[in-house]
Amino acid sequence: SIECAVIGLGRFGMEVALGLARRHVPVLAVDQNRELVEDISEYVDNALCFDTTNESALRDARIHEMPLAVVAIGDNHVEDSILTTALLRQIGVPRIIARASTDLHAKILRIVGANEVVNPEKEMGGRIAQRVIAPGLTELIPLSEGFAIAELRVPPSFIGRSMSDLRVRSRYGVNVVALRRRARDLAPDEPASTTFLLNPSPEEPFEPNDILIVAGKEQDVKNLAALK
Amino acid sequence: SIECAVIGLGRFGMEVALGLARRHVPVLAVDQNRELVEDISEYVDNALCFDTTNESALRDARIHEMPLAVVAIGDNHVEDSILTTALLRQIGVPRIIARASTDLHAKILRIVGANEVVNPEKEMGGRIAQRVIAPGLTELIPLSEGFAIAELRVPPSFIGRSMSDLRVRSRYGVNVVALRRRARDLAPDEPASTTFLLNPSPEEPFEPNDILIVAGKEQDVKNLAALK
Ligand SMILES: Nc1ncnc2c1ncn2[C@@H]1O[C@H](COP(=O)(O)OP(=O)(O)OP(=O)(O)O)[C@@H](O)[C@H]1O
Ligand SMILES: Nc1ncnc2c1ncn2[C@@H]1O[C@H](COP(=O)(O)OP(=O)(O)OP(=O)(O)O)[C@@H](O)[C@H]1O
Repeated sequence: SIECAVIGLGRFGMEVALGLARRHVPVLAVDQNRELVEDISEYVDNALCFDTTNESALRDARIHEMPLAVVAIGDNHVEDSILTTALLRQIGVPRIIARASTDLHAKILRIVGANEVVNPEKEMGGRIAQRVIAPGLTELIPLSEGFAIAELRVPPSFIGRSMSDLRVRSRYGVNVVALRRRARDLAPDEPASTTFLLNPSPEEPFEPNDILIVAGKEQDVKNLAALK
Repeated sequence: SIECAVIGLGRFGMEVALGLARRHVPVLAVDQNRELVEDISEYVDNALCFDTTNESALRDARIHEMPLAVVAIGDNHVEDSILTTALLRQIGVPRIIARASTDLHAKILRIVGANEVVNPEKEMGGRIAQRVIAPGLTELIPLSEGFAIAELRVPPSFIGRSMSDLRVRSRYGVNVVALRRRARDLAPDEPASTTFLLNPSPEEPFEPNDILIVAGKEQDVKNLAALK
């Protein structure tokens, strides 16, 4: 079973540790700040307070026996992030994911032994830019020759109108392969559920909250996802 | 054409502004720190230095005429983030995306007028937890009855072996619908390209860097993506 050490319980590290715990991964959470260690201790298997630039402390915590460690120390402690990563490599942790705040920091982390480097602010900056342009696009699987399958929320201007009425295929160049729709007429205590319609009827009007699964040229799919 | 004001040029805001500029969105970047404004000025249409908690400064910069603003101020300036968001709503910016550092901060931002709230560290924490468990899974489109289509990198243990040899369908419960493979035998100056194989032969051995497009029960797909 995976066991993972998460080092650094700032906002990012805290969420990594909680996300792993939610997915039933045994987590050891570590920070030099006692309050943060206490905050997380009820949610993870083990939480310890020590300075991770100390090799014997890492060994006492048996981190050298773990298959995986995430170094979530941020840009307020760049040297600690680098030294911790180097020590984890030295004591033999097979897979090390380390957080970088700049491209130079990322280079250094790879040099000292990180297998994977992640820059959360940079990656999210790119995703938000994408969401600004195409707010509806939730997934995109590129296929051959520039074609793609994608999942997107129904363009607001489509609501109440049907595919044939909107001439979706001729105007937008995409095929609505399927759609997911919220089930209506639920009893107040019934949990929300979705119905799935494969090859929906061209006469079927779209409803608010419909999720469309479409196929077409990638650019046509993205244009559709950008519609207001 | 979209025009977007990005307020706050920390690591996240800087990446949002650069990401938008790369996608040809006209961007006005704003920060009270002159150095950051100078750093970004060559990459965006317009960069201004002022305190965004000042309504007349916002109007002088014509932000009230923009369709969209991103408030990327972080947790070192929570009140500035809240007041800036409230002012943007007051001067009439139709779509406001605001960054929150906690759930309470997010609640307040929505109350004062943010249309969308994003917590980059929290979202990335969840994504990294997912990547720890299923490092190969790049896209997932849930379909009906727990089925899904997904894109994932070839499990390392599959390389050099064929689908029938591995008994992929009977052992893992998924259908390999298609695969994308790096083109071989390129001239040194030829750009990298991929070949796309629809319904690949069950006798075809997998190659390193193959990208598989599979269909099957969502849990089976995730199990496959978690294989070492
Ligand atoms: N040597 C160390 N040993 C243990 N913990 C450390 C060490 N150095 C830093 N940390 C911890 O790492 C955590 C995150 O690091 P830092 O404060 O630099 O990042 P941050 O940018 O505030 O994080 P976030 O953006 O995730 O909120 C802090 O809680 C800090 O106590
Ligand atoms: N009232 C304001 N007007 C203009 N800019 C502001 C204002 N308040 C804060 N900022 C700017 O917002 C930027 C980001 O905010 P902050 O420093 O709080 O976040 P951060 O957590 O360091 O950001 P990141 O995690 O993205 O690096 C800073 O560069 C700061 O100068």
